[in-house]
Amino acid sequence: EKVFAVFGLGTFGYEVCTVLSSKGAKVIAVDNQNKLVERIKDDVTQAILMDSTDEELMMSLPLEDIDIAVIAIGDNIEASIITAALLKKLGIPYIIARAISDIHGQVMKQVGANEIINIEIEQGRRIANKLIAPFILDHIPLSANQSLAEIRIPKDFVGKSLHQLDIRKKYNINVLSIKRTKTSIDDHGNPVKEETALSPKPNDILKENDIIVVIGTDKDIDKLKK
Amino acid sequence: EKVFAVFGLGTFGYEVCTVLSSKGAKVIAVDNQNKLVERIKDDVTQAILMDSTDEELMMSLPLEDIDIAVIAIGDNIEASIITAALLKKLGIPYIIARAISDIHGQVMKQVGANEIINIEIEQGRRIANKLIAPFILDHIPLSANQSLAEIRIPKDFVGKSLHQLDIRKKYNINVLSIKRTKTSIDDHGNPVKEETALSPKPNDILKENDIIVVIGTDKDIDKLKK
Ligand SMILES: Nc1ncnc2c1ncn2[C@@H]1O[C@H](COP(=O)(O)OP(=O)(O)OP(=O)(O)O)[C@@H](O)[C@H]1O
Ligand SMILES: Nc1ncnc2c1ncn2[C@@H]1O[C@H](COP(=O)(O)OP(=O)(O)OP(=O)(O)O)[C@@H](O)[C@H]1O
Repeated sequence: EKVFAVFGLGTFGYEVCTVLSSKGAKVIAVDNQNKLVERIKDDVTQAILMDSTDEELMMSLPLEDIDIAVIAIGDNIEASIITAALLKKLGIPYIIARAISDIHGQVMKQVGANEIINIEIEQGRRIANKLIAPFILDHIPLSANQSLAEIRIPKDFVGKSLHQLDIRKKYNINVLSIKRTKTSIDDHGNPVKEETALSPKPNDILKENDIIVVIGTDKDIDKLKK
Repeated sequence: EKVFAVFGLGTFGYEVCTVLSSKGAKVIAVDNQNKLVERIKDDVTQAILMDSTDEELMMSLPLEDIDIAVIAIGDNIEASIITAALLKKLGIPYIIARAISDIHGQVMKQVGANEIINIEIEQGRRIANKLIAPFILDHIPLSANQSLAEIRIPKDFVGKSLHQLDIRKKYNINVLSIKRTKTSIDDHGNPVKEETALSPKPNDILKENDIIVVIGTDKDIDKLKK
């Protein structure tokens, strides 16, 4: 059972804490803003109001229990760097830290962070890739010439069966799965999306917005573009 | 050939612009900070210094050409909202906008944004999932009981061949691919990582840090945990 310590409860750090907790991990959440510590305390193992650049206060944490520390402090570069240096000094085995620039990331590694994430760069890259090839949702190269891809089905596939479409012969790709999203309404009247993965049967009729998971060459996958 | 207009050249917006440009898209980059416009101008089709909340200036943009607008303004919620409202009013067909809170996202949709991204929440979720199951790098459900997963190989697989490991019989999963990362040094002395995807041959020896792409049930995939 891993114990995580998250320093900084901005939107990013807060989400890290709540997702980790929802998956059963032990989470120690730290921030020097009272309202954030108060808001999270029922959702984590321990919520602590403190300045993570204060060495004495840091030494009062249950350090021997902490497996992984996440530094989720963005704008305050000084606090981010000092927090990393202290965690390293106090022997925390693994430190993953947010960096908001290349030089910030470099310094974080120099003072002891094992891993750096720049969330704006990662998201910028992800969004740009999604905008450029909107029909390809995921792309995993399997070998020099074979890939797995999740693709939104072209409009002219809607209402036809896999057998009718004869995809393997016509497009030279193998359909491993069909993903279909169903939207229902929860008790508060909010739309809830539910995605189901179905094994592809020859007489299944494809529906609008279906996603097919396929294996083939990149060239053949591209040919499916709407 | 799609034309993108990106408003806001912070780290996120800047990355969106450069990745889109590197993939051959036409990019109009807008910001009201001169140094950011100057820095990006050689990497995009057009870089414009302007306040995107100014309706007259917005009308001077090549609006009929723009297919997709990306609003990459974070902290300045007012500017973000006004920019979306103007782009909607001026008939831009698709608007994707960054939101830094749920209410900000809701308002952006109300004033005309087609799609919202909260980069801190998405990254928080992604990092937490990666921390909880570090050996599983990607997980794609294929049907009710089959998934595709990218997994870091357990330590005791290192130095053995697929034939020796007899993975299909012993673990009941199918290896589709091996991903291996090679680190070389570029002309500036910086480490450059290169990932290759290899088709799995029975006598290939697995190396430390290899990633295998497998198909199997979630239960069988979990059993591979180090
Ligand atoms: N020395 C410190 N000790 C403890 N917490 C700190 C310290 N310095 C900053 N923080 C906290 O780190 C959190 C994240 O800082 P940041 O400046 O990135 O804020 P943010 O922009 O609200 O975060 P996000 O980008 O995740 O929304 C804040 O809640 C802040 O209170
Ligand atoms: N009215 C406006 N017109 C044009 N550009 C604007 C306007 N308001 C803000 N911007 C620009 O949007 C960019 C992103 O704004 P934000 O406040 O999110 O800055 P940032 O924190 O540097 O961004 P990031 O989180 O991507 O690093 C800034 O470069 C800013 O100059």
